[in-house]
Amino acid sequence: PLGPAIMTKDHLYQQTMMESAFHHLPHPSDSERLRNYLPRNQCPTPPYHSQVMPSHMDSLDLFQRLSTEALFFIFYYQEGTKAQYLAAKALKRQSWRFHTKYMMWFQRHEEPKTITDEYELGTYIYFDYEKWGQRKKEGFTFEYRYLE
Amino acid sequence: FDDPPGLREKTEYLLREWVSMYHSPASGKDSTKAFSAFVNQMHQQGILKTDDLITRFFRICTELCVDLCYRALSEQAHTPTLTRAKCFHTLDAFVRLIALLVKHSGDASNAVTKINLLNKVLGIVAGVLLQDHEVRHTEFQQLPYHRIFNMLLLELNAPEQILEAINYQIMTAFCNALHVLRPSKAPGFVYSWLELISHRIFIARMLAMLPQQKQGWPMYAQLLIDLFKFLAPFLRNAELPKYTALLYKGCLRVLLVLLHDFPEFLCDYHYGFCDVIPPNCIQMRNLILSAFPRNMRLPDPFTPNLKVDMLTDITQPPRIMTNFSAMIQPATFKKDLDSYLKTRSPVTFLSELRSHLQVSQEPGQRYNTALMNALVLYVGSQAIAYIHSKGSTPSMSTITHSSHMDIFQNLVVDLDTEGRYLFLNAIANQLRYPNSHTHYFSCTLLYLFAEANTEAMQEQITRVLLERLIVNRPHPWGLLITFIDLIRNPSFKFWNHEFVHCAPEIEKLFESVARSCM
Amino acid sequence: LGSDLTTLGLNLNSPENLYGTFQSPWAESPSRPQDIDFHVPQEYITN
Repeated sequence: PLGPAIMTKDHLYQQTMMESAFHHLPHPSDSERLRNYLPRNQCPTPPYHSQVMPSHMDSLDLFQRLSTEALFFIFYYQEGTKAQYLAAKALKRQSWRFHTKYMMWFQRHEEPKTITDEYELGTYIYFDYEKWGQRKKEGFTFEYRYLE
Repeated sequence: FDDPPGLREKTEYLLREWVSMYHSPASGKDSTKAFSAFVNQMHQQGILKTDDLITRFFRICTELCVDLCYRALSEQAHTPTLTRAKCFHTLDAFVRLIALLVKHSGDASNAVTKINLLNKVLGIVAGVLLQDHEVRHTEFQQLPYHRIFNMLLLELNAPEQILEAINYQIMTAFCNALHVLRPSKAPGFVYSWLELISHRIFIARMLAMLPQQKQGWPMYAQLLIDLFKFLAPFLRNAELPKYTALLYKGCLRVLLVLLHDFPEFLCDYHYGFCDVIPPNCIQMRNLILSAFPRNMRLPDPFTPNLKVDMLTDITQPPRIMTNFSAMIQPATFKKDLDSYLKTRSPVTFLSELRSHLQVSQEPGQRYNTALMNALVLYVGSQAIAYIHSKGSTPSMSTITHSSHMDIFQNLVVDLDTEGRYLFLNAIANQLRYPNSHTHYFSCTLLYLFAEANTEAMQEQITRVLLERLIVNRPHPWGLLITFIDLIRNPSFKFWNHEFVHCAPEIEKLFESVARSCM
Repeated sequence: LGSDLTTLGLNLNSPENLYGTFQSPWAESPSRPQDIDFHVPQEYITN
């Protein structure tokens, strides 16, 4: 029974401003830090891709099913995001350890009872970050090398 | 007053210096190395000498950043992503400078100077925005301001001890600035504004993480009320233009997040929200009224022979964070109301009641809705207290023959259709989760139906309930149990009424609702 | 009659809170893990 409200001059002004703002909405990426390597571009997902995000997208379970390469890809290209965090956790589940001093990953084959320098050196696969950095420029392949 | 000669050029130089230092690899973790070098430059350039110069410095920086964005946006040469990258290159650096200055101003433990500076900067940015909004009118762009506010929110909510210690003051400063920039003041900023107050960090801080958990709730409620007040006139029309429809949809999304994650917040502030949500926004209002405390188990309203008055929660009053009794004005009216409730005098009170509520002859705007809502809830809560004082609980028999019911019966008889609609809405707004208000007002509505001396009243009561039921979910628990009781309880002879059979589709509608309830 | 609120892109049956992945009032889906800022250990920032 109330019917439409009478639009005052002020309301009409607000409506005009709202309408013009409608044409340059903020994009969700405006509310997050810039991504160096994978900027969130604003083109919509092509129709032939599924439009609905798989549920549990941000679960560790899903990340654990990704390949090691995919996890490293996410770790290095999506730094500072939740995806990187989950990738790191998944890598650790695969016995990869992040070596803070060399800022790179190495994989341990067995969990040491006690960690000693000597033990740390002897059992893991060495992940050559520098070479990897170089390879990254050339085309992104992994290189594993045993340390004797 | 005009800026001192040369200050703008000096500021422009300094800002450019800072942006390049910020982006250089040598800036150090969180740009701390760059910052200490830059502060020296600020000192040397005399920027930090007086409060006035600092203010002018920030205002000019803001204007320079904004101008840069307008230039980049007008170039149209780039993709939106590239344009943004270009703008954010400077904006993000500027924000980092603000954050560092806030963090390092005054000595480490002194929050006052930090928050003063933050308030100053937020005020300056808001000031520049409002002026820009005024001057550029429909050419106004939200991008630079959105980025500054948003990145400053991220920067000042980083997990750092110094920031954690003053987080409440930081969030208060943001709320003050956002209230200054509320949609009715800056409609051209409304989409950014809603995006800002619904940012996951903003919601986390305001509703979940502030030390004394509910410190942020009243401030957040105020911002939502700002939004509802802005939307109200536009939502009163059935036809929504796409830009209003989008804003409304965005608002629903935010409310759904709140309903899912913070139902107690919606419960506590439902009264203030319903006061400003237009009565015809039935689904949005239902969404708020459907909230119930997470630790509460709601019995299925469709359970046959549900004994509502046996539920333990039904005796507990809900938390209502709005001081609704203070909203009953003028004071003389309140005094007369209290006196009538207590002693049923002055006898003229009932006959004058409508004149207090009616404020104009303009159809659709005849009544002071806020006063109507406050009166209904106040009288109802006084009635509950009165019934409890007699050692009883609200029921169809205990709510009758009291000064409280006199007032309600007077209103339902004396008001015109529009007034009665608002009055019945005020009652229906209390039909929520199991609590003493829901129970009392459910009984009251049914009692008014049973005692109505004209079928028009009964029809209108039914309409108010039905319009809330036929919209898409969610539906408040109290609404369902009231309507189910109305159609099931033979004492109301619901199905005998003419209006139930006034048209085949109406009849069909009732039957389908009944089928789902019985 | 209002709209079907389950079609607004929010997983209303989610056991976790929604606000942590709420992307925007204008977005039809929640944020993805790679969209959300996250405070990872400093060493992880290698670029």
